[in-house]
Amino acid sequence: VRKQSQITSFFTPG
Amino acid sequence: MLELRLVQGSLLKKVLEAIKELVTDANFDCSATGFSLQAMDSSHVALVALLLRSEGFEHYRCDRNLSMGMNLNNVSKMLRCAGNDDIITLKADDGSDTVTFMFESPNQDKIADFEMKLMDIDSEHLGIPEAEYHAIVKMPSAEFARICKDLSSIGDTVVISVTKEGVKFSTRGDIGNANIVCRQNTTVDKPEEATIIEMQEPVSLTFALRYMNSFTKATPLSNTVTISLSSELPVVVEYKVADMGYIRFYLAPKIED
Repeated sequence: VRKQSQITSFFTPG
Repeated sequence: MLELRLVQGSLLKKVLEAIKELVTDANFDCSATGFSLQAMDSSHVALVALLLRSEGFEHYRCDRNLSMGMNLNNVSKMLRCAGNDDIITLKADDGSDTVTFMFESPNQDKIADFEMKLMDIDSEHLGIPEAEYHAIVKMPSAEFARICKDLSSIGDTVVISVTKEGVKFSTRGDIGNANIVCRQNTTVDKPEEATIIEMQEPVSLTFALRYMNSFTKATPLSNTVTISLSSELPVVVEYKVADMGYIRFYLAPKIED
């Protein structure tokens, strides 16, 4: 089973 | 004071149609570099980055950096009132809570002003690191749109795999499964019809087709699309906006639980 990851876990604020 | 005059106004109309399904509200940022936007969809699964470089405008005046919050559906309503051949000018005064879209017909016999209210939007700006991609696929944008549409009638997710054989788009669903392989093809009449695959190493990633289909709303902007893939990273689906900039869609992969 694959889970949808979020953009915010790859790119950080800044 | 902000004044941006875009002779090819249809580009701005197409840009809005490309992103309004994905993003509801966004800040448009103006600086000496150009007119840009970065926004995520409400689930924070996809991110869109738009850049229209200042050199691409016939006239570009931006006295100080300005961030204008807009509801994209409302912008789209305004821009749909512009003719496809119209020249579009965006105007805003410092400290104003409105932006004006001016539409001029090509022979200057009709000039329209549409003033729209701006809104305060709290959005966090994300730093997008430079990445070395394992594989970069450039293909006709209409072909990519067709593949996403076709596969979404079978399944909800697409596995994009690049090997030296080509790029494979696969899905599976209740009724069965489907695989579409596109091979590198540079022996075409026009360069925009080519499929070019640059692979450093094989890569395979899984994505939600719903978002991919949403990205293909940008197809009218460009004959080609570039898909950049690296394992463990969001895919980048890029459409050029004439020679003045780009729309890049970033989509987070589906990962093993």
